[in-house]
Amino acid sequence: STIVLVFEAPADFEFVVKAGQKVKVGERLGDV
Amino acid sequence: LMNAWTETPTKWYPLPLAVGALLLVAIQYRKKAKRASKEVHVDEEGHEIIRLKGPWQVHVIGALPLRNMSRLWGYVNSLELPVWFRPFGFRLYALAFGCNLDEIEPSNLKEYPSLGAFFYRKLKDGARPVDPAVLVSPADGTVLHYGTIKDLHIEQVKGITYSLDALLGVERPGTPVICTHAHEHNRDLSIVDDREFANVNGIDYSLDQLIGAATPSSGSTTPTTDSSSAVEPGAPPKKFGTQVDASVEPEQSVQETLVHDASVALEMGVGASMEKRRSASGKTVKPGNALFFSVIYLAPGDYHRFHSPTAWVVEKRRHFVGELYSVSPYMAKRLENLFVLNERVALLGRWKHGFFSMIPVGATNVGSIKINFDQALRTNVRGRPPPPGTYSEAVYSAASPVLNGQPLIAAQEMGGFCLG
Repeated sequence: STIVLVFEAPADFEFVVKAGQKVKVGERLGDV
Repeated sequence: LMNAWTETPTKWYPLPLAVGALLLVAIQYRKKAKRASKEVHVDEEGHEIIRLKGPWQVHVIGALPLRNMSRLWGYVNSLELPVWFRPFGFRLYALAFGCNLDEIEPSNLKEYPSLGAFFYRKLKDGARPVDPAVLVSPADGTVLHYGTIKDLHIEQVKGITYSLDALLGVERPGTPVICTHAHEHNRDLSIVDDREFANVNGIDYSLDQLIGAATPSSGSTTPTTDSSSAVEPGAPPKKFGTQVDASVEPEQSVQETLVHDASVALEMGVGASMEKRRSASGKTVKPGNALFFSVIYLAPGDYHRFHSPTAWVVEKRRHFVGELYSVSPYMAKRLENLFVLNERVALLGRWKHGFFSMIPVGATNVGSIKINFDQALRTNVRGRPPPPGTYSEAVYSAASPVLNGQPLIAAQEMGGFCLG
């Protein structure tokens, strides 16, 4: 299964993850 | 005759004609496949018609009765297992798929009656500390892809894109809309100029009191928060792990619900939380903002409940009854429009920066999607799926009339994927 997030954010929003990286619930995905 | 048959030497040589013909067929097929992958078919309203596109493997998989297979898989995994077999069986599953048995709750494997129950397991308190960032991961899994959305098209993998309209649905007159009353409470959180009030059963609460969950002020507005339960400003959100269902449990008091709503309103920023509903597909972003996406793939051994990635208000959901192709990275690289062909539940709402949506997408082995605050939702039901792009819609305005939707705080449990 898959979860897709689509959201509006300030243009300087940055993801802090990489494609292929394992993540767990509550871990930082990105920040402004 | 016998002599001629046995003695005549046999000489083999390639038929130039057949080779040439085969070559022509192969060239023709490649040309047609290339043209088909570029072609976009649109309906009378100009919306792209989503069709199965990809290499021959995809068409072979597409010909299988995936939904029936998924329901059969779910039925088999709902069968009760003998108690003596459970520890051995679930340990074998955990070994095969890399599940971490130390963090599950309950830890006694005999308490899971079936593989389906084990698959929908919970985690121990504190098993997942919540990062104070503005966006956290909604699930355990692997980041398949992420980035910004350009001209309302999302990149599935390098070179393959799908349209945001197809993923989230286009507002269509006549779409069946159900209003789910997750719970009815006579509560009202009204933001009165800069003093926030909540009126519950005729008693006024100030917002700080609600956050401090203090006793109601009979008319007085001086907040009497007791320090123990007051939330220190800037304190990291409490560790989640107490699987707080977003749906308001009957025993949960109205005041607790209000505290919950108020904390979401505060975290979102009172202004944003009161903002009128924006266009559902996020087409109109505020100046200086952009649209982003990220895709997280949950492997069979991962913990399959999903949580809120931020403080936001879910205004509505659109349930697309689709196919149930596998969503493994292998298929994501080959099957175009995978996420808009599959069964999915698009949760649409807003957060402090504007439009926000979260779309759990089902797959062959996990065709059922549960949303804790939407008891009316049924996925992976029997029957032919309607044409892609068709959806049924439910609005959550009854959950919190003031916030006009279901308020969620970061890492709050929202629901999960079940087998079959």
